[in-house]
Amino acid sequence: LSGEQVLDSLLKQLQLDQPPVLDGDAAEGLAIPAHVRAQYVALLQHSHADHSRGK
Amino acid sequence: RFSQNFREVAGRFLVSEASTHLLVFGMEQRLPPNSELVQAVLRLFQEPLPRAALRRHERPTPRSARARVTIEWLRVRDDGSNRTALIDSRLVSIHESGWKAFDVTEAVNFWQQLSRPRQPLLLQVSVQREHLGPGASGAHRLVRFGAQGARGEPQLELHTLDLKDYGAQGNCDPEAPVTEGTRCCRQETYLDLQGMTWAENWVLEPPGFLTYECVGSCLQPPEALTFKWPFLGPRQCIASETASLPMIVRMKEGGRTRAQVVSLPNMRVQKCSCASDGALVPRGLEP
Repeated sequence: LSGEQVLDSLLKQLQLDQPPVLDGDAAEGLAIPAHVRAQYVALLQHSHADHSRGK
Repeated sequence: RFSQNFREVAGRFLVSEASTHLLVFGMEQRLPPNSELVQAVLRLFQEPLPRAALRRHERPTPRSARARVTIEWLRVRDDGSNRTALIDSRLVSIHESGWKAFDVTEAVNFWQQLSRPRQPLLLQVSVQREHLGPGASGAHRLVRFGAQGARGEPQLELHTLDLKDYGAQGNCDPEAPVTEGTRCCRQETYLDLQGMTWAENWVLEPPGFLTYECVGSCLQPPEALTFKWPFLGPRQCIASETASLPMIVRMKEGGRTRAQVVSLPNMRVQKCSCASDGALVPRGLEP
């Protein structure tokens, strides 16, 4: 698994053509709301095994 | 067949006079533990045509006359209702006799997915006329198969591979380097997203994550078996179970930015297995 594959999958999921241009300062100040973090943690804990169809 | 993209289409009975047999196979202890089912073959013995029956038939039956034999897996649900799934179907010559083979691998796959205690494997064998329509002959009714418990009784062959030899090993030994001789295993690596320019200011969580790769090789069946199963490609080490990867990213909306959760499918390898191209992709059992 490479960084490029993660980027491709992320762009596909968010239906974007390229990564958004965001300024760094805003990123520093952005706190992750509790409900978003709770959703993230729940997904992390419950990520299910999907049967891959092989190659 | 064997495609997960097509679902059986319910239809109405136009002609309902197929002769149907129900075969029951006790399956417990039949499949060795820790083994992979490669193929299951149902063999039915088609009885020779009794001359007298042929003479009694309302009109001559041409040498080329055929009947359609269909095998369905029958499942008796908890509420007592039956569900069937088409497994195999082919034409047989009415005038021929002898063993006829049908591939019922998928039926055994379905049976393996049943919750315990499991009912026996129920296979419904239907013999239908080759063509429908006013001119169709009823010669298919002359087709007889040896019944269970009698001479020429149906045979169910189960062909398996012992995963102790032909399977993967769990996770790779982190201490041992992966070489050509390493048996298929899951190798752990770490993907650091913080070092990626595209992730800067965009990906808030995770900073990086454990990722796995299936490495190593698989033992190939001996030539005698590959000859028996020409439809199977070489065994390869593949990701047989994967999991999604949740992330938190920054999204711009109007003049503001907010945090959003997104889940990337099939991003993390949960299990590596040895599998062949051409092998049956098990259909999931409907609830």
